[in-house]
Amino acid sequence: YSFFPGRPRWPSRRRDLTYAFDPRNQLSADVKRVFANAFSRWSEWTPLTFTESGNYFTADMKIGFYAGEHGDGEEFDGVLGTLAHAFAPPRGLLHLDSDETWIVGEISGSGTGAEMDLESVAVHEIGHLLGLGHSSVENAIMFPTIASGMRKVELDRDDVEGIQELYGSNPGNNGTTGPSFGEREVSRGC
Amino acid sequence: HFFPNISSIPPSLLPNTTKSAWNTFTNLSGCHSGQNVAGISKLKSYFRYFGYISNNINTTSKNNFTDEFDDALERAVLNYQKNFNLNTTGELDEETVKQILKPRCGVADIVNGSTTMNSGKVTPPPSNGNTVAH
Repeated sequence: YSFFPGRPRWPSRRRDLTYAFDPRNQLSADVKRVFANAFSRWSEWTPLTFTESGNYFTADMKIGFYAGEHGDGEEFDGVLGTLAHAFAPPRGLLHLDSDETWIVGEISGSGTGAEMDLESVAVHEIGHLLGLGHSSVENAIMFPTIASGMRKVELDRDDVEGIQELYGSNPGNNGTTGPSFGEREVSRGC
Repeated sequence: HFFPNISSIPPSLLPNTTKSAWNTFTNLSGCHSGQNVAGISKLKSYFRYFGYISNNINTTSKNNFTDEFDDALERAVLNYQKNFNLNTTGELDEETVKQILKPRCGVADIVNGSTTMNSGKVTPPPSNGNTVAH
């Protein structure tokens, strides 16, 4: 794991964070549920909680789908290539490329090689929102690349060690590092 | 474009993956230091975007790289190969190009020349002083 320069993180008085979706995207409940699941992957291991807010402008973290240049100087490049990006705390911006083919449910099956599992990418980008940089550990969520048709949503030990260095462990787990790693949900559909 | 599963994608909406942003990099497989090959300038832009090449190196303007496989590109390839656990050859071997072509997060791997992807380690900035705004 790695951190952004200076190790930015959400301050200790802010452990209950809110997120909201750009209202212009008019996302369905299914898409929003994917993000709720993605946030829960991180709250499971940390003292952080995440709640969806109806107010995009006051939320701690703002999520939106955009194409090409969209105002932050980091333009998207169409199908595949760059899928998404997010900014270190406390900026809280998570942007995804609206030109991608996003799968919000079952990723398995024979595809064209351009289908991306939304939750996998969301879990990775939330790691950035919380202060993690990229990791060289291929199984880690924070590894920078993901193949199309692949689902990788469970935090690796490397991710957990990194995020717990920033925020500590989930107090609901009696001070232990977190739930057992168990069976990892990693699959490849095509 | 949101779909509940792969089979629900209408054929008319299937994207043309050969038009992906980095598909032309396949032509660079086998390139090494000293060569001059069309398309290398675009690869240098890729490496600069992800923090492997300085904003100021070997370019007359922000978007004007040469097609020469120079020392800066070789260093970038070496650092990339280290970060992605590939053989550190400094050449654009098949495995390296394959990794470069994969879809990825837009956040830089090296930020301000001061971060690496390796196990929480922080290394000194490289001599070329990579800088990426994120």
